[in-house]
Amino acid sequence: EEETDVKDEL
Amino acid sequence: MNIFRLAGDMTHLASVLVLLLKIHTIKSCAGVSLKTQELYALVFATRYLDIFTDFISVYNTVMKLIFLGSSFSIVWYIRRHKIVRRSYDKEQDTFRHYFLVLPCLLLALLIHEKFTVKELLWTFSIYLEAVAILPQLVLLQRTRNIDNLTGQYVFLLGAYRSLYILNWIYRYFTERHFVHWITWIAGLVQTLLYADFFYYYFESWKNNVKLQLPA
Repeated sequence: EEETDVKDEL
Repeated sequence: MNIFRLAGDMTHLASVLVLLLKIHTIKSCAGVSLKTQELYALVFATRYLDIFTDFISVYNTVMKLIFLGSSFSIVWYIRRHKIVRRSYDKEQDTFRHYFLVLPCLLLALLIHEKFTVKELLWTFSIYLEAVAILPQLVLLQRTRNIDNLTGQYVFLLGAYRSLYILNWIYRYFTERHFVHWITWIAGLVQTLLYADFFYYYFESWKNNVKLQLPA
């Protein structure tokens, strides 16, 4: 499964 | 970084600065809900644990530190500052923390992406942020008498949430960046909570009268 949710937001 | 995200972050930053400035300069926290501020401090403390584990950018780290620092300063001012704390209206700010914290904790345990401590705390912070404004909204409705700065604070927070939704839509189409549906739902719920406030805010602005919420 691809990494879809990179937590780069605040 | 797109324009919606940047504008969202800047309105978020402005909201916190407006509140800190109000408390610091006029030495009053009248109309400000300590409950909401404590919940935000908890939101940031649980979400930004990743400053110790991941590096995204200088911007990202600096903003996280500002949000952590400002939320804890505001709580400190209301609880400990000898002049500011006198203006805190404890009788009106009666919303219970656990009423929001416990359901969010339970929900995070039930609905999450990965079952790790960091991920659960992150999910908890997303749920809690969605509802953390409720004590403030209840307080505004109760006291009805809203000073300009408190009104602007809530308006800027609502603007920040709305801009983040535009940011997610934009990112979806331009970067194929998918925000998890947990974030979408929580973000939408949070934005909807401001809808009523926005309505009265714009009405008072249009008619050039002081903002008052119906009892």
